[in-house]
Amino acid sequence: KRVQLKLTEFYQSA
Amino acid sequence: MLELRLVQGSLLKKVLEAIKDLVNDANFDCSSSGFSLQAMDSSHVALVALLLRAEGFEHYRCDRNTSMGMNLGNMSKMLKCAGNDDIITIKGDDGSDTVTFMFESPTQDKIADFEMKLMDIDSEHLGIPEAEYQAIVTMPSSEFARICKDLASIGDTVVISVTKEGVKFSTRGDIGTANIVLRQNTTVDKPEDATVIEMNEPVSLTFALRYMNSFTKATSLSNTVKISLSSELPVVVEYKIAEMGYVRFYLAPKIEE
Repeated sequence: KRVQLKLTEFYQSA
Repeated sequence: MLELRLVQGSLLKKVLEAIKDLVNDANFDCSSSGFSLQAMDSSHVALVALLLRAEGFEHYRCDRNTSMGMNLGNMSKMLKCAGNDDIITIKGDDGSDTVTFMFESPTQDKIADFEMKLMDIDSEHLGIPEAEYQAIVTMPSSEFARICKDLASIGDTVVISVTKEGVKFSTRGDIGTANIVLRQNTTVDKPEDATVIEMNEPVSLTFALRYMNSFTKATSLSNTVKISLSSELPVVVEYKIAEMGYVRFYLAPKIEE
C-alpha cells in the first residue's frame, strides 16, 4: 500500500 | 510604506495563476531583498516558494519588513483586471488592512487602482535547507506538462526514475501502464529545448500526479523546468522567472508500506 508522506516529516517549522 | 512597480505586470498575473489552485491563503513577505511567499497546501503535502527579487522591479520601496496576508483567489480576480501589457504597482501603508494594486496601460492613458482587503493568516513556515540532490533534470517545461497530463489520464501516481539511460516517467492504472523515457539531448537548436540530466546516483521516487499537474500551471513562466530528486527528500520542481527569481514547488513522495 502506498502512503503519501507530508512535508512536515522532512522539514521543521522555521 | 511599500511600493513595488513591476513593468512586466504579466509576470505577477502568471504567478497567481500558477499558485492559486494549490494554496488558498498566503502571507506575502516584503523585505529590502524582495517580495516572497512560502505556503503549503491544506494537506501539507505540497509547498510553493516564490521569490521576486527587488532588482527585478523598476521601483522597489519597502521601508520595513512586512507580511501581507492575502486570499489568492481574490488577488487573482483583481490581477485578472490588469491588461497583459500593463505595469502593475503594489502599494501598502504600514498598519493598513488593505493593499492596492495599480494598473497602468503602457501608453499611460488608462490607470486603475484596485484595493483589496488583507487578512490575518496563521501560516506555518518551514525551514528548507540547501540540499545536494542525487539527480537534477532540466527539460522543456511544455514537455513536462505534456507528460504529466498524459500520464494522469492513465494513473494517479508517477514514478520518476533517473538512471544513466535517462529519466523515466511511469504510471499504472486500471486500463494499463505507461512509460515515457527521455534521454539527455543537448544537440538542439535552442538551449531551452534541451533535456539535461545531471546524475550523481540513480534515484526513483513516486509522486501524486494531481499535484504535479497543478505545478505545471506555472509553465508559461519559463521555457524550462528543473526537477531535483533525492531519495531522502521531497522533489523540487522549479520554474525560473526571467531575471527576477523563481517559483519552486516542493512535493513529498509516496512510499510503499
